[in-house]
Amino acid sequence: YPLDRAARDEDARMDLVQQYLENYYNLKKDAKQFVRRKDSSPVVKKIQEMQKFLGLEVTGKLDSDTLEVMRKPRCGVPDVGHFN
Amino acid sequence: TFPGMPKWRKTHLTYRIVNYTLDLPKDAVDSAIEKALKVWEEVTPLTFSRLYEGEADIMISFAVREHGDFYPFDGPGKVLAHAYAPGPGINGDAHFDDDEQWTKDTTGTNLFLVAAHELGHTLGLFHSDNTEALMYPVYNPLTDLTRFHLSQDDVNGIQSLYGPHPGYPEKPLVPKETVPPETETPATCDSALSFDAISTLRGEILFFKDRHFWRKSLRKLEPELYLISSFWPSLPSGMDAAYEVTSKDLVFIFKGNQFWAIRGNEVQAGYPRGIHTLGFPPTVRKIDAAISDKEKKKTYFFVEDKYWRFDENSQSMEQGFPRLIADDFPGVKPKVDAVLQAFGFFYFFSGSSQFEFDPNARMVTNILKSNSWLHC
Repeated sequence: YPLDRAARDEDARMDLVQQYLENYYNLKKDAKQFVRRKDSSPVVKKIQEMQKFLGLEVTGKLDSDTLEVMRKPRCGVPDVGHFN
Repeated sequence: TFPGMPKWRKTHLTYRIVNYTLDLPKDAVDSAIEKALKVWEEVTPLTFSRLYEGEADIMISFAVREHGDFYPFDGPGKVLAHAYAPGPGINGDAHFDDDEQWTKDTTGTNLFLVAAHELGHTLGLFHSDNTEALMYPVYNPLTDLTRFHLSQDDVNGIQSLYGPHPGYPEKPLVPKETVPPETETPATCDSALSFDAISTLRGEILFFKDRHFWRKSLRKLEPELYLISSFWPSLPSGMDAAYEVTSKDLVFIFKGNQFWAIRGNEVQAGYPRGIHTLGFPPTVRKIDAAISDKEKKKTYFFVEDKYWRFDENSQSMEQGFPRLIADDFPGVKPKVDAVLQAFGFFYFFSGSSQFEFDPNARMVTNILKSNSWLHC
């Protein structure tokens, strides 16, 4: 169970970050096949871009500060590019 | 601003509240929207009037989940609202997620705060990475509503699109004839128009005059006029010279015996510096014009009837200068106001005339009006 629990939490985090980066930072949806790994370079680059824009420490990792900001209510307009 | 800088081509806009949330009395929604519009009205020439039916420029509505624009809302929390950049149809509209608990205070989601942000989008502002700015994308429930004000970043952004409010900051109204000429908007196609300085900037050409500058993009026919202060508040008006060193992505601005360096919107730290640090003798009090030849990596400074040449590689003034302008640029009449390099020519601006100089033939090949670049 503990293993499943951790895996499920990790999956939930990955879904959150993937959706956030796709919605607001132009992470290409077609990058899905390798986006599942949070340390793949497109995702790391986008996490760093997001952290820089939102005034967070640019670590490229899903640290607690980053996750906390991503969970806050916000405007639906993207931060990069715009509605297409 | 949004990519492509969409903005309204008029300053009087209409808005319509298409429907209401049940979280608040209708008059509370009305006043939150009015207050939010006033935030932008106070710092721009924009004015707003309300429509109660038909198509307004800014259509304001409340909706849940899928609501017809392919960007469904997501229930309570997360996305609170979204809006579209200026333009026809859905553009310029603002949608609010009615799965949020909209309030007049911050016990829920404050409608005024979110509306002021979304209306910023409908006027052409994009998100800001300045955490103090209203246009920062993440909602801040701790905002002190009694002390709400736009950040300088918000004001700079909206004024770069529409200029300042005619009376902003509050100035006593003075009769026209006593308003010093440099505070009036210069007439683009006045045949007597002359420029203070001209520079390229990342592929665009900036024509400086008093407190304003025309921004000419090779992609657009029409130049756009802005206040220098709306982009670079700390730069002086009525500057003497300007040039871009493309290899450094820097534009250098000269006035009197000082110069500044800007990169995009940012004035670089450590400026202004004295012009004598470049190697000018103390007799030089100011320079008239400058141009940096990116091929030769040489920068030419024009002072009265002479010019100096600065080597960008060694960062030093070259020996054997100053030389007479007439000797090396025959046909170019001093004093030179500004210089532009384009299409293999040098364009020397002097008063309302512009001398096209072919550096290979070493002769003036054409004489034009100074404002010929402004599509007059």
